[in-house]
Amino acid sequence: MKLKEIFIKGFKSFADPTRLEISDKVTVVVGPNGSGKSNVVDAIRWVLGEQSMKEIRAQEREDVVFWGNEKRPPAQTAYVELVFEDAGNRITIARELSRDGNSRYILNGDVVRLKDIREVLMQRGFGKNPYSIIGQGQIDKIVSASPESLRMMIEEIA
Amino acid sequence: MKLKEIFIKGFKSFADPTRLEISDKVTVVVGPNGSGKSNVVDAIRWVLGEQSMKEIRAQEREDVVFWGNEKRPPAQTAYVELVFEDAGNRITIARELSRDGNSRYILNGDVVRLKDIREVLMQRGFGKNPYSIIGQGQIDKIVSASPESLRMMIEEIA
Amino acid sequence: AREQFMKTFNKINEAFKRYVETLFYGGTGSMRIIEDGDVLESGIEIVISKAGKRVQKLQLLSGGEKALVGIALIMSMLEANSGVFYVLDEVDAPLDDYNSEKFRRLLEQENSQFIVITHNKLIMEAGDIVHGVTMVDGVSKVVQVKMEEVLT
Amino acid sequence: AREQFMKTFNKINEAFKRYVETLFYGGTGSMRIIEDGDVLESGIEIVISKAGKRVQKLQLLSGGEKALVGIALIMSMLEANSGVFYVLDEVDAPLDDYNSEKFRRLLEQENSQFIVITHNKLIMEAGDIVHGVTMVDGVSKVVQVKMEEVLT
Ligand SMILES: Nc1ncnc2c1ncn2[C@@H]1O[C@H](COP(=O)(O)OP(=O)(O)OP(=O)(O)O)[C@@H](O)[C@H]1O
Ligand SMILES: Nc1ncnc2c1ncn2[C@@H]1O[C@H](COP(=O)(O)OP(=O)(O)OP(=O)(O)O)[C@@H](O)[C@H]1O
Ligand SMILES: [Mg+2]
Ligand SMILES: [Mg+2]
Repeated sequence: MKLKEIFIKGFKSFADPTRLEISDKVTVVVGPNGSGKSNVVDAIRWVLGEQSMKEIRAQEREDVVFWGNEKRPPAQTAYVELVFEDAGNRITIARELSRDGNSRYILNGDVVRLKDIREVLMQRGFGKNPYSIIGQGQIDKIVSASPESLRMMIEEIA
Repeated sequence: MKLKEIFIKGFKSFADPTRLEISDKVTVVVGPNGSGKSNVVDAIRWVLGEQSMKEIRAQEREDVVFWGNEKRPPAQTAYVELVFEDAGNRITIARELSRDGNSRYILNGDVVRLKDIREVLMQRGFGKNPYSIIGQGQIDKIVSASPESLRMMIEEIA
Repeated sequence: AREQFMKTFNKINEAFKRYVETLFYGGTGSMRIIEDGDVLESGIEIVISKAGKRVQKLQLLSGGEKALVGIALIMSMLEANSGVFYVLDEVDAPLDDYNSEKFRRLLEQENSQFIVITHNKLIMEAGDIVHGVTMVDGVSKVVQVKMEEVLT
Repeated sequence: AREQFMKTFNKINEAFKRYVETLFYGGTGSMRIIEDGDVLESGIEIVISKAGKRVQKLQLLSGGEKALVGIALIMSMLEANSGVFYVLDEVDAPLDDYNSEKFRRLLEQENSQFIVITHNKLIMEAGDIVHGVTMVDGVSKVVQVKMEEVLT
């Protein structure tokens, strides 16, 4: 299963619909400080079902919806979609949150539960805890992880 | 009061006597990963009386003495000296620790207590907690410091 | 479950040893199961030693050395589970030029998908696709750039 | 003690505002005393807002932006206490080229002593004295270098 595309709209600083094509090998994201690069990482964690606000650098659920400024009104919903391709089939996974607190997961256009998305991902090698996403400043924390958490990482993969 | 020179011998990876001349303005320290740059920062904190092992990345007191390898025997003592100049006078502050646990502070050649060193430094604007030393990876921790610790930093200076 | 765990552990450990040797000039590394009865209950410890030195407490490694061990760990997990994509947000920040170069070569050799955020021009060269992010009036914009444009 | 504290606080706050404006294009920053009776018992809060935006929770700033705020804070303390020397260990690691350049200019303008550890060639240029550290057989060696040698 290969990730083909990330689509973001209304999530954090991505007020406008934004599409990022993903290479089969190495995709590089560059840009000035504060431009929104790590927000893309938060978007990926969020659509994969991240429940902890701390992991996506937010304090409340609504912090992920574009909060607006003098020139732009706040967004009403945050929407992130990942497009995968697996042996020719296209699989889209999405998550949406509106300001009134309505939150839902979407698999190939159908509203589903997080459990269903997790199942699709598990079958293709994606564990519940995406150890394959390393946030800014976290690379040396892995090395200081406790022996138990290292075992759990390996157990996930087994 | 200007710092003129740092002298290190037997402290961490500095087995040989090493002298670093310090500029009145900007002194830059460069070098490959793991070569010993942050060990210089630990040496400065240590000689200024740092009591916490964690702040100087050590677990036991003896971790600061050069531990040796196949080609070099372990050192017996760790010694760090700072040379200052204040209106023409030279002031040297030093700290020494031997493997048998003997530790002492030295001011201009005389063995003194840490309290005496702190007094000399306080008179010249150097607080007890050297907020002016920022360790590797700590710059964004300052920003997340609690409101109380920010007040205490300012109180120190007042 | 136990055989499965041991099989995966051994595979990751073999890979970890190889990556540490590639990334640490003359260093060696391995993972050890801290024995206390049932393997599924015990912890795992990382053991590293730099060229010719005795075994090193991980806390005493430098900032850059810890990042290299972290990269070796991630890459070795990849061997056992190549289906996932990897997102690395400025993991190269503590690396010097020599080790950045090594990291770049690793990215180019592996077959898995990587999404890499970096300010380091050496690492940017590893990208097949490069996205430039900017912020205009508080809104992030993304433009796909050609490598030649970035490096000037 | 209270007057002394307030005098120092106001001096640092004035400096902090100036540094944030220099470092953050169009941003503003200040320090606020969280009033709860005695000034010597209360806490101090940092308030930052980026160009045209509402006040920002500090946690929501990016890695590079937090480093800039940290640098502004250190520099503003310098105003009130210029006697000390400053040691900065890779504080520029999260900065992009544009902000690294700003940080370099700050170092060159200030009158205090700085000891700066960095891998960034832009920052190295700010040094009057440059020490190159290497490790040979597990022992650190220091050589004073000329700037021209480092930059090649
Ligand atoms: N809900 C939101 N609405 C609008 N803007 C937001 C929202 N949440 C965060 N931001 C903005 O996003 C910016 C941070 O972006 P991000 O952390 O992705 O930067 P970055 O490109 O990773 O920078 P660096 O290189 O410094 O790490 C903050 O300055 C903040 O103003
Ligand atoms: N007591 C000791 N005796 C000998 N070597 C030591 C001792 N304590 C630490 N070291 C060595 O010092 C090295 C770390 O040095 P340091 O953290 O200063 O590197 P650095 O130059 O800051 O690197 P980086 O650029 O990665 O931050 C470790 O690899 C460790 O082997
Ligand atoms: Mg970032
Ligand atoms: Mg270091």
